[in-house]
Amino acid sequence: MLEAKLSEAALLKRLLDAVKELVSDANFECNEEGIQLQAMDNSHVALVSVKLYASGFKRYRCDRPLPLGVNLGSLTKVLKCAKDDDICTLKAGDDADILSLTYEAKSAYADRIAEYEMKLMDIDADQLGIPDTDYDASVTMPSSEFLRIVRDLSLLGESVRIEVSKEGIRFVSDGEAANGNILIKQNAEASGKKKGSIEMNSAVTLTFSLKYLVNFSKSSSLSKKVQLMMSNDVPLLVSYAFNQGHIRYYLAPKIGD
Amino acid sequence: KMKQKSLMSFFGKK
Repeated sequence: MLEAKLSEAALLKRLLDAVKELVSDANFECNEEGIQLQAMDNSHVALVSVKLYASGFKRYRCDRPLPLGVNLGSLTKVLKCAKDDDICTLKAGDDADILSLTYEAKSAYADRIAEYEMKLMDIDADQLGIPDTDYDASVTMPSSEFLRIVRDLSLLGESVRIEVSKEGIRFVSDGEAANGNILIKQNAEASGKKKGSIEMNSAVTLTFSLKYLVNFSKSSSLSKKVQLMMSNDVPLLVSYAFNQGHIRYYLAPKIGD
Repeated sequence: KMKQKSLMSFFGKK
């Protein structure tokens, strides 16, 4: 069985927001290390991988590996019934038929305990083996900045070309009617406090579909920073780390004919 | 023209 108590429902709400438009159903793989989810979007262009460490929960117990097949739309609805600061407990039996969610809040006049149950399903999804990669370029920047850049450029065109060079990282969009490019220089520092970093072994140029990057940017509510890992001709890794775990996205590049 | 690659061409099934 699984019993996992989170100190705030907000974390799950944000995670669902960051995943639900990419995938509709996914297995939450629970084991003693924590809860993991890996799923590809329907077009097999993007993959999302979430990890919640057992240590990130107020209480965590999972006796044996348990895959929970979740319809993310249904879970989103059930989580809408939780207040952000409610204590949230997830429970499932070994048959993994039902996921129960308990929301506890202490208000001024009484303790409120709300219980919800949702049906689980069998999901037969391929798990991909993601090779360990030494990336040629690693860029860390404020997640709000990344959100702004991809949202702005998505107004102009479908794709963005990302160029990492000694100059810094440049995002270029060539739309039919307009184009734009945004350069973030290597030495971008504000009041002595480092906001980001650009590490590069060799120059990288890659092109990606902006609609996915806009989608990934929904994770900005989970972490103040985002890390972009890139090598030529391999999928981009977009990683958001937070106290209780991480969410990572992989996106296949567009390649010239 | 750019062609969108599939992730399956980079990552193998487990």
